[in-house]
This record gives sequence, structure tokens and C-alpha cells, in this order.
Amino acid sequence: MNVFRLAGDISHLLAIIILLLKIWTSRSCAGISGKSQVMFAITYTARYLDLFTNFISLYNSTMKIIFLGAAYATLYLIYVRFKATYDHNHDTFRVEFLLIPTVILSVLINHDFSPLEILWTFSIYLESVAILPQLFMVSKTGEAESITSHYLFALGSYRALYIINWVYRYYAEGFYDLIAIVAGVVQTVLYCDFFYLYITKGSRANATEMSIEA
Amino acid sequence: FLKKLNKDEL
Repeated sequence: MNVFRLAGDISHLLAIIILLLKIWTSRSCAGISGKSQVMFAITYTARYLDLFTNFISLYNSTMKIIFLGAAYATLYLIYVRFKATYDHNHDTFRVEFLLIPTVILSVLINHDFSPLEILWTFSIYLESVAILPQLFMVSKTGEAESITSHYLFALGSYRALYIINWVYRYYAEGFYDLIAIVAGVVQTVLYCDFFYLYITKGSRANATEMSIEA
Repeated sequence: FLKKLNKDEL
């Protein structure tokens, strides 16, 4: 473990707590893409299957349980508890365009053609594009509540911090994993437009709502 | 060349 990865995990944890709190306190999932949350739940389910077979550390197991639990709790809030506030009309991204290519790619490019490894690879590829429905929805509605933008900032920062962690691990331990690194770079690049707007939000007129040009 | 990272990352 290094400080970059710890910061990344904390940023990731912060993001999903912000999202859960936003939905629970406002009793609404307006502006939230249920499709992205489904993608994240699939990602963590495919990646954390080794939760019971491969104990790494208390921290690792605890975080996996938290991420899985929060992902499904968020799905419950969106599709069951506050279903009436789910914005079907704006959450229209065709997720099959994400799922099919990532399944194919995980079968073609992986470290080891074993079920667990292919599922892990699939989860890495899927996570890199899972935020697209949400970013698409924000661009479609033309704005994001400030709390949603904080969620996106924390979520985008998590993988950016992981990239620094991978650079550190390469020089410090000689470890690297090109699949994770390439997917992580793609994932972080997708947020760049949003990062720019989020950071310059203070200097723009409508500082209250964050508007992303389509 | 796709050297594996041990799966200790989340």
C-alpha cells in the first residue's frame, strides 16, 4: 500500500458516500444515471468474486464489502425506493455499446484465460467506461447539481490517484499491469472535460449549477 | 509484456 493508492481508495469511498447521501437526503435520484450505477455494480461484482477465496488483508476485504454494499444500496435507492424520481428520459445511453465491446475485449486481451482472470479484466474495462451514461446524462440535461459534481470529482480523482500509484509501484517495486494502467488512463481522460469545468466553476458566472456543454 | 500486478488492489 502507498499513499497514492490509499488516497485513491478514500476518494472512491468518499464518492459513493456522497452519492448515497445525496439520494437519501434529497430523497431523489434526479440527475443520477441509474445505468452508470448498474455498470459499477457489475464492475465490483465481477472484480470482487475473490472476496471469499483469496484473503489479502482486512482493509482489502472491508473495502470490497463496502464498495459492493454501497453499489447495490445505490441501485436499490434508484430503482426501488425513489423510483418515481428516476429520470428515464435523460438516462438514455445505450449500455450495450459498453457491455459488448468490453466483454469481447476481455476475452481477447487478458493476462490469463481463466474465468476469474477474464472477469477481473472485464471489470477493469467496464469500469473505465461505466461513467459514460452519467456524463452523457449531465451533458443532456445541461447541468449537474453541485453535489453530483462533487461526486464526479471524487470518482474521477480516485482512478487518477491510482495512476500515480502505478507509476510509484513501477519505480518502487518493479510491478506494473498494462491492462489496469491503459484502462485507468482511458477512465481518467473521460473526466478531463468535467475536471476542467469543475475546477474553473469558481470563476464562471453560473457558479451554482455546473453546466457541461454537450 | 502485459506483466501482472498481484491482485492486491481494489
